[in-house]
Amino acid sequence: SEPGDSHDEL
Amino acid sequence: MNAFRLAGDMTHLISVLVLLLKIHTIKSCAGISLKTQELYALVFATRYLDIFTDFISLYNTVMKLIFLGSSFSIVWYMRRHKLVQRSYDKDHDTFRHQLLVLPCLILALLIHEQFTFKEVMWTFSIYLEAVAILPQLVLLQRTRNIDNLTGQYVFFLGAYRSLYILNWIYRYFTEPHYVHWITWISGLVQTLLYADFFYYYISSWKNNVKLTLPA
Repeated sequence: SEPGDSHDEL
Repeated sequence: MNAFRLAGDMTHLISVLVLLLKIHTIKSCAGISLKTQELYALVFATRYLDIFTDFISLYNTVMKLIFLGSSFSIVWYMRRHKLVQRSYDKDHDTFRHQLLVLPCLILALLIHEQFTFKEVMWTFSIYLEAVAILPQLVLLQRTRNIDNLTGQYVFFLGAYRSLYILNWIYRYFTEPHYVHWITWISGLVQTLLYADFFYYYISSWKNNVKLTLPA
């Protein structure tokens, strides 16, 4: 994923 | 979502529930470091800033609310609840956690994926989580007898991030362009900090003796 993507992990 | 990550989240949830169970039912926080609990509340507060702006999934939002709610209520219990406070070992829980917060903030300002407020705060939370357990590990070294619930709490807390490392390896090989060096290195450092605790915890469990850490 591109840097700064919304982080999908907790 | 893969099995490693789900197992990691569930292990993390168990660690929090074990701690809440201990504090809420027997009204005791013996052996628990308030400093570490405050650092974890800060970790979740700075990591989940996007809870109302970026909807990932119901699971993601519910888990964020659980982690936020539990970490802040644990801090509240240890700071405000008269009965719980009595078992707080403030003479030994003296780790200056400011020494952890500031370097993590500076590092986040220097090394991040994107220079935006949310991203820097998120990166800060990743660095801070890696070292947040230090006051707790120091307290365990100082207090001789580690009761079962405290030992289980620290064990599950350490185990969850090692499961996340398996999740990152899995995602690296299955998702193109999935690269997050910051999270990976911090997660590795975090897990390594538990290494000696794991060693003593597992050997005490194998030899069926009380968990004691060397002075």
